[in-house]
Amino acid sequence: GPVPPSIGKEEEDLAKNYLKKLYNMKEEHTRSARSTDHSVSEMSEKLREMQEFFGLKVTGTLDSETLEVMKKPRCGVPDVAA
Amino acid sequence: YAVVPGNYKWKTNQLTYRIENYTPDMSQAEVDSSIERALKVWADVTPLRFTRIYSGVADIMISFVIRDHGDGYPFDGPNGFLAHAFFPGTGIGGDAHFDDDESFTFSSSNGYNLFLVAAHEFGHALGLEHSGDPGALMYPTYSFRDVKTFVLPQDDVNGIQAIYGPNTEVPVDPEEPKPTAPVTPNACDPKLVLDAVTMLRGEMIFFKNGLFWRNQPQSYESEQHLIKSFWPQAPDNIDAAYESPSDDLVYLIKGQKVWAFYGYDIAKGFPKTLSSMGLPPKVKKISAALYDQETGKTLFFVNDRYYSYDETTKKMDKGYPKRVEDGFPGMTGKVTAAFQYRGFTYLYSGPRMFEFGYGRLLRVLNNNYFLPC
Repeated sequence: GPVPPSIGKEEEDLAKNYLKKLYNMKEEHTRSARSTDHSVSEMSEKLREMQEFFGLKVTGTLDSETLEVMKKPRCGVPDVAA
Repeated sequence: YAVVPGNYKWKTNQLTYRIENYTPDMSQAEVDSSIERALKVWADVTPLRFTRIYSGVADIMISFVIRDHGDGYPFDGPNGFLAHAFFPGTGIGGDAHFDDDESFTFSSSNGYNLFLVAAHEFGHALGLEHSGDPGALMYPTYSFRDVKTFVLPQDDVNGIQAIYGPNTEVPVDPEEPKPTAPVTPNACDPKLVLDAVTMLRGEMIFFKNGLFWRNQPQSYESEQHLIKSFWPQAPDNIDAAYESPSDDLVYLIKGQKVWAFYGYDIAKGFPKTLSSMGLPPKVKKISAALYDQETGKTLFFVNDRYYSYDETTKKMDKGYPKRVEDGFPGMTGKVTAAFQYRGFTYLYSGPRMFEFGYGRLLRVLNNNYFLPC
C-alpha cells in the first residue's frame, strides 16, 4: 500500500499550536525526560479528542488526515469546553 | 449540537448589535446586509430579536481586526482562524471578531463568505458550542454552501431552540411554505437510500443530499463531509457518480449536467451535458452509473434500463438501452446507485444492495455492508 508522508517539524509545531489553542493542551515548561513523556501522552490524548470530534480514525497520533483537518480554515473557538 | 456548559444564555430576547468598523474587502452595504442576514438566520427559528445601534455598547459588538487585538486570542494572518466570538455575557460576552487578514466576500465561492462566517459566530454569541455534525452551520471548519438558498440545518435549529425555544411568531403562509431544514443523513438509518456510490482512488464514496461519506474498504469507520467542502463547484443531491481510473477522474451527474474532477479540481471543459457523453437527448436524468473495470465500459442506468459507454473509444455502444434484468438477472427494481469493487458489481435499489459476480446474483445486502453504521 501507499506509504503516508512523514510529518515534518513545521507540521508538528502547527499541530501543537492547534491543540494548545483549541484543545487546552498545556505548554511544555521543562525539558526533562519525565515531562517530555508527559507532554507526549497529553498530546496523544488531545489528538484523540480532536480525532473523535471530527469523526476521524482515533489513533492518538498525528497522521496526514488529522493534519489535513487542522489546516482547514476554521473558527477560533475551542471545540471542547474549557 | 452542543450548548455552552453553565447555561450561558441571554436573559432577554431583545438584543442589540453594533458594527464597529468595516472590512475593505466589501462595500459597507454588503457588510451590513451579510450581518443582518446572519442574525436573521437565528431570529427566524427563535424568539430572539436583533436591533442595530450605531453608538454605545451593544450586546453583540462586531469588529474586523488583525493579529493581537487585545482580547488574549490573537489572529494568525491569512487562512487558519477566520473569526471568533464570545459566549453570552456582559462586557466582551457576545462580541464577534473577524480576522481582517482574510479575504471576505459577499456572495461568490472565492474567499470566505462573510454571511456564512458571521452566522456561525453569532451561534457562539447566542450560546452554542461547535457541533460534531459535518452538515451543521456550527461545525468548526468553514465550507462554502449556496448562500441564496441557505436554510439553517436541523442540528443547529435543535441546538438554538434547546436554549431559547422556537419562534412563536412565524406567520403561516400556505402560499409560501417554509423550506425544510436540512437533516444530516445518518448511516445507521435502515431506510437510507443513497444518491450515488463510487470508488475514488481506492476509497468508497457514498453520496446523500449535500454530504458524502468516505470510507476505506475493510475499515469500520467512515468520515462524513459536505460535498462542497471537497468540490465547491459540485452540486448537491447528485443523481449518479463514477470513477474513470484510466483518466483519474471522478464524474458527478445531476440532471443533464456532468461534472468531472481531478482530485479537488474541476476538469477543463466541465460541466458538460449528458448528451455530450453520447447519451440520447431524450434521457433527461440517469439514476446510477458505474465503471466496469473488466470491460472498460461505463454503464448508465435509467431506472430499469441501462446504456453502455466505451471509455476507450469515447462512444456509446450499439444495441442499448437494455433492460437491467437482461444484464443482471434477478434485478427487477429501479437501480438507484451502483459501483464495482474487486470485480463484483453492486446495484442498489432503495435501501437494498444486490451483489453480482460470475454473471449472476450472489447476495442481497444492506447499506451498512460497506457503509459502517
